[in-house]
Order: sequence, then C-alpha cells, then structure tokens
Amino acid sequence: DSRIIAVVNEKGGVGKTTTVVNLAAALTQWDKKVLIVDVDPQFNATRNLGIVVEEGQPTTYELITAKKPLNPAKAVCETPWSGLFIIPASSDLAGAEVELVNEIARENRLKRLKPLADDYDFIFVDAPPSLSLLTVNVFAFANEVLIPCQTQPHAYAALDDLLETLDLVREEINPDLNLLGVLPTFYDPRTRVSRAVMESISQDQRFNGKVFPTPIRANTTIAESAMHQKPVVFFARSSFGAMDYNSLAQHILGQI
Amino acid sequence: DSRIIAVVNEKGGVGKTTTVVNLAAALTQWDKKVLIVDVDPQFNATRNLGIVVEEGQPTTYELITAKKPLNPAKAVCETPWSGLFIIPASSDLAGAEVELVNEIARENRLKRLKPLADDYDFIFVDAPPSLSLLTVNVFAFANEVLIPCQTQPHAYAALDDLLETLDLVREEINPDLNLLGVLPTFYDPRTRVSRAVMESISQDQRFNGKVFPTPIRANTTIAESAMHQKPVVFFARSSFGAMDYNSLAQHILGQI
Ligand SMILES: Nc1ncnc2c1ncn2[C@@H]1O[C@H](COP(=O)(O)OP(=O)(O)OP(=O)(O)O)[C@@H](O)[C@H]1O
Ligand SMILES: Nc1ncnc2c1ncn2[C@@H]1O[C@H](COP(=O)(O)OP(=O)(O)OP(=O)(O)O)[C@@H](O)[C@H]1O
Ligand SMILES: [Mg+2]
Ligand SMILES: [Mg+2]
Repeated sequence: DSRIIAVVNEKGGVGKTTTVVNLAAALTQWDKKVLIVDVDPQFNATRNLGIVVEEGQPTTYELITAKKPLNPAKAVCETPWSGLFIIPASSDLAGAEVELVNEIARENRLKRLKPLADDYDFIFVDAPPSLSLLTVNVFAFANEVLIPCQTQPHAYAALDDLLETLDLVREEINPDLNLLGVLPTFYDPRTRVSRAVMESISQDQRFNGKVFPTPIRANTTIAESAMHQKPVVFFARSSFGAMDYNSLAQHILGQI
Repeated sequence: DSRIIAVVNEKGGVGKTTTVVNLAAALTQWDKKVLIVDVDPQFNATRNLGIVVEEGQPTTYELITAKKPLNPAKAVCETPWSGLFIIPASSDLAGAEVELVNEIARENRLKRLKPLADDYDFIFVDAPPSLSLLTVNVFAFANEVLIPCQTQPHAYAALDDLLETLDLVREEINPDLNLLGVLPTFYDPRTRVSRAVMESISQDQRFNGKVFPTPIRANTTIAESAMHQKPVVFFARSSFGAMDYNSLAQHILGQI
C-alpha cells in the first residue's frame, strides 16, 4: 500500500514545499513512483517544478469542490523527472475554503484521491501555512505526518498548537494518522539560536524520539534550485541540500 | 492623524512579524507612540515581545468577534519599552474565521479599533500568512500597506496574487488603501538568488518605484533577539538587523 505523507506546519516559511518537492524527487532515485498533491493556494510546489496549469485542466481545486467527484487520475500531471508526478494547484484553491463551508463532511473532500493510492509508492501532500479547512482535509486523507521545523524560536513554538490539532484530528477525523517525524530545517551549526532550537527539538518528549537525525542545513543552493524550477537533488547533486534530502529519503526507506 | 500600516504577504516566513516588531520598536526611538495589533492566530508578535495573555484578558479575538463592540482601549497592553504598546493575540483567533462567516459586514470588524487612531502616531498590524477573512479585515482597517518580500523566488511570485487582491480591496472595501512600499528581506548580497530577486523587485514597474532602498539583510541576531523576546533594535543595537530597521524607520519618517 502507498504511504500518504502530509507535510504540515502552520508556521510560514519553514520548508514545507521544499521538503515535499525534494524528498519526493530524491525517492524516485530509488525507483519509487511518487505523487505530489499541491494543496496550497499559492501553488508553490507546482511552481517549484515548473508546471504550468492550462485553461480547463483539472487541479486540486476541481477535485475537492466538484459536486460529483471527478476521476482523480485525470488531474495527475507528469513532470520532467521520471517516477515523479503531481496534482497541481492554482490560486482558485483560495476559494475552496468558503465554498465548502456549508457542505456536509467538508473535511473529507481530499479523500476522493484515495483510489490513486495503489498506483504510487509514496504520496506527499503540501499544506498551506494555516490550520484551515484545507489542512484538515490533508490530515483526513494522509496516514502519516512529517513536520518540518525551522531551527528558530517561532517555528518551534508553533508546534504546541500543531500537536494539539493532531490529537484532535486523531479523535474526531482520522484515528490512523501517525507522526512520521519532526524534520529540523534551516539548520546552521554556526549560530547559537539554531543549535539551541535543535537541542530543544531533539529532547522534546512529546515526539517520542521521532526526530530525523539529519537536519536539513541552511543552503542557498536550495533557493537557487527553486529559481531554476528543479528539485535540488537534480539541480546540484553534490550540494548540502541534495545530500541532506537524499539521506532523509534513505532514512524513510529504512536504509539508514 | 495616525498612520495605520498593515504588514502583509501571504507567503509564509518572509519577515512580517519581524518587521512589525522591529520597525515599531525603532520608531519609539524618535519619540513616536506606536501600537502593534497582532492579527495572527499564531500570535508571534505577542510572543516576540514576551507578552503573556492572562485568563480573561481581552485580545484581538474578543474585539472582532464580540456581538456588542468592546472598548478597544481595554485590550491595549504596555510592553517593557516606553512608547511601544500592543493589542495581543491568542490561538482563539483561529476560530474567528468560521465564527464570522455568516455575519454581515464581517470584513469591517477590525475597524472597531478606529477610535484608537488618535492616541498613536503609528499603528502596525501583523497579518497571518494567508489571504483570509482576517487579512481582509486588516486591509479594511489600514490606510497603508507595507509588503515584506524575501529575496527568494517563491516570495516574489506570491506578489502577483497580493497585488490583485489589493486592487480588489481598493474597489470593494477600502479605496484609501495605499501601497507604502515593498521591503526586500533576508537580503544576502553574496548569493546570486538574493541579488537576482532584489533586482526583479527594484525594477518591477507595478510598484511605481515604491521599493525601500535599504533591504533588511539576513542576520542571525534577528532570530536570536526573537528568542530573547526583545526587538533587535534594543537587543543588539549595532547589529545589521538593528541598523537596517533603524534606517527603515528613518526612511518612513522622511528623514532619509
Ligand atoms: N534548507 C534551506 N536553506 C535555505 N533556503 C531554504 C531552505 N529550505 C527552504 N528554503 C527557502 O526558504 C523559503 C521558504 O521555504 P518554503 O517555501 O519551502 O517554506 P514553506 O513552509 O513551504 O512556506 P509557506 O509557509 O509559505 O508554504 C523558500 O524561498 C525556499 O527556497
Ligand atoms: N532578516 C532576517 N534575517 C534572519 N532571520 C530572520 C530575518 N527576518 C526574520 N527572520 C527569522 O525568520 C523567521 C521568519 O520570520 P517571521 O516570523 O518574522 O516571518 P513571518 O512572515 O511573520 O512568518 P509567518 O508567515 O509565519 O507569519 C523567524 O524565525 C525570524 O526570526
Ligand atoms: Mg509552502
Ligand atoms: Mg508572522
């Protein structure tokens, strides 16, 4: 069965999109077939891969707002990299929240994608920076959660709300949702702040040791690869960014 | 009259909260009386100043959701720095969006703070990373908009949506809303990406030259000051962060 992994943290700019795009790309190097689902109204994962949505092409918005469910396979796009696929998003998604307010079981709309699970080894879902209806949909659909956490004070503090929300989601909406792990990002061993927050994350009892041992280091090649609309693991294979996301992929595959 | 400045960009992690806290603090050094209004459900501005909300203390949530409007002055808190005040937020604010959905004129709730305008030289409003009802309330209340923009590709691309939204807000909700300027943040002159995006921002015709000439440089002291719950202008007066926010303050006061 496919592993459906939500990448979530309502704190903005912590590396959610970067993790979805680069971890998904890294896993294709081990012959995994991977699907990205972009659930961010700013469609950064779609943009990061250079995907342009044509007029009339179905996106995440259509899949979750259509009265009669569409065939989700119709929204899957190929990317320039073999083994890597994406259901793109567009700014239409910003309207979904209000449109679904009065719908029954509005948090289960993304579950319409469940039939796709058998076709992929991994499905990664990129969430927006908020604990909104879209994010609740992401929680209802996924079976694992990966939490990128910038090694900065605000991002670490945001985890309190997130863990409370996860407990609520497990009780009310999706009892099978497991914490895959917390991923420290923007790690810079030269600064006190980064080391201090890394220390707090690693020792935090609430995660039961589920903290990825290899942090993602702060690394301008990652931003540069986004500018060139390529995953860093294909843009600059020997950069820190590529190395860190490759070792994260190996960790998730149980190889290290 | 008071200048009410919304600091907005739905891209996450671009430096909205950092700009509100540090620009507000910098302006008090020129004997200005400044109020911060925290409209982010993650209440990072409140946290950044070390403000702890007691049980029963009114916050932004109460001001905007109360059936009968409260006296907004009751929600104003002092901070450890003279001339600097804040209306704090709490995670209750995350519920406001859904609670106000069926209310008439729900985008005008923050305007209940208008009576405070005469008491302050500047009011800065920290918005969450989304173009949601809370952000629309911020647009309806403010008369100027400052847009922090990380010198990174995703943050620059997010400006397309934001400028469209601003046009819509001017037509439908608040014709007096002016663009104060775009503030380049996390600027690192050593990296190609940062220089390239800085170049795109400065030459972008849509801003009519309203780009602050002094970018805020990437600077770990800023993150460190957040950890010590102090504005960087008071935490490390000679750091890049303090220098850059002080020159931004001077620019806004028309001194440079
Ligand atoms: N390890 C890293 N080192 C340096 N830059 C990074 C790193 N990870 C991400 N970035 C850059 O930082 C910015 C924020 O990252 P990203 O957009 O992935 O965060 P996000 O959590 O998805 O943001 P949002 O909350 O807006 O969805 C991007 O410009 C990205 O290129
Ligand atoms: N110029 C800078 N140099 C280095 N770090 C910075 C700078 N500005 C902000 N930061 C740090 O980057 C992180 C993101 O900044 P901040 O929280 O102010 O962004 P934001 O736009 O308010 O985020 P959100 O979208 O979650 O509200 C914080 O940890 C902050 O301390
Ligand atoms: Mg993102
Ligand atoms: Mg903020």
